[in-house]
Formats: sequence, C-alpha cells, structure tokens
Amino acid sequence: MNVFRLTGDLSHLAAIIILLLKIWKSRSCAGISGKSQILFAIVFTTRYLDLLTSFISLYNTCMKVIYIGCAYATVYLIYAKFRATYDGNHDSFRVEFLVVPVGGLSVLINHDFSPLEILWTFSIYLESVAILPQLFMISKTGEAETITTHYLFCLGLYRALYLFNWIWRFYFEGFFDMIAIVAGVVQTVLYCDFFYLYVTKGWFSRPYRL
Amino acid sequence: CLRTPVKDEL
Repeated sequence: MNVFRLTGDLSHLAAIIILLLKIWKSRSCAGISGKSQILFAIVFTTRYLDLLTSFISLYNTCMKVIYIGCAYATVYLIYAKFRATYDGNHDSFRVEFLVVPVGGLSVLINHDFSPLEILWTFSIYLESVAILPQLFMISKTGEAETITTHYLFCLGLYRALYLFNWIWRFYFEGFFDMIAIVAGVVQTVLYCDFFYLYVTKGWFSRPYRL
Repeated sequence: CLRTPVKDEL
C-alpha cells in the first residue's frame, strides 16, 4: 500500500458515494447512464469473485464488499426506485459493442486460461471502457449537472492515481501487471478530454456544457 | 500467457 494506491481507492469510493447520494438526495437519475452503472456492477462482480477463494486483508475485503454493494444499490435506484426519472432515450449506447469484443479479448489475452482468471481479465478490460455510455450520453445531451462532473472527475482520477501506484510498485517492489497497466492507461486516456473540460469550464460554472 | 501477479489491488 502506498499513497497513490490509497488515494486512488478513496477517490474511487468518493465517486461511487457521490453518485449514490446525488440520485438519493435529488430522487432522480436524470443524466446518469444506467448502462454504465450496469457495466460497473458486472465489473465488480466478475473481479471480486476471489472474495470466495482468497483473503488478502480486512481493508481489501471491506472495500470490495462496499464497491459491490454500492454498484448494485445504484443500479437498483436507476432501474427500480427512480425508474420514472431515468432518461433511457438518451442512454442509447450499444453496450454489446463493448461487452462482446472485451469478452473475446479476455479469452485471448490473459495471465492464465482458467475461469476465475478470465473473468478477472474481463473485468479489467470492461472497466476501462465502462464509462463510455455515460460519456456518450453527456455528448448527446450536451450537458451534465455539476455533481455528475464531480463524479466523473473522481472516477477518472482514481485510475490515474493507480497509474502512479503501478510506477511506484514497479520501482520499489518490482511488481507489474501488464494487463492492468495497459487497460488502466486506456481507461485514463478516455477521461483526458473530460479532465480538460472539467478544469477549464466545469469548475465554477453551472450547468456544465460541452 | 503472461505471469500471473498477486491480486491485492481493487
């Protein structure tokens, strides 16, 4: 555990909590892509199956349980409790164009050809592109609420901090995981355009326009 | 196949 890893995890947690609270307090999921949230729920489920097979630390277990729980809670709020406010017409990204290639790639390029390892690889690849339905939705409607941009910023910052974590671990521990690093770079790059807009336009203005 | 690293990250 180093400072980049810890702040990355906390940033990820902050993003998840911000989104849950935003939907809960406003009693609306307008502007939020339910498809992205389903993809994140799939990501956490397929990655954290090792909760059943191995114990790493109390921190690790608690965070995994919180991430999974919050992901399903978010999906529940969007598709059940506040379904009436869900903007399905604008959430029109074709997720099969992500899930099918990602599934194929995880079978082809992985650390070990075993079910658990393939599912873990699938989750890493899927996470790197899971935000695309959300970004697509914002580009389609042309605006996002300020709180939604804070969510996206924390979510992007989390993977960027993980990149620094991997540089740190490579130098001080000789640790590196090529699959996670390549997917993490892709994931961070997808946020670059958004980071730029967030800093230059989204900081104080409201509502946020692209 | 690549070497499988320890999965201690989230």
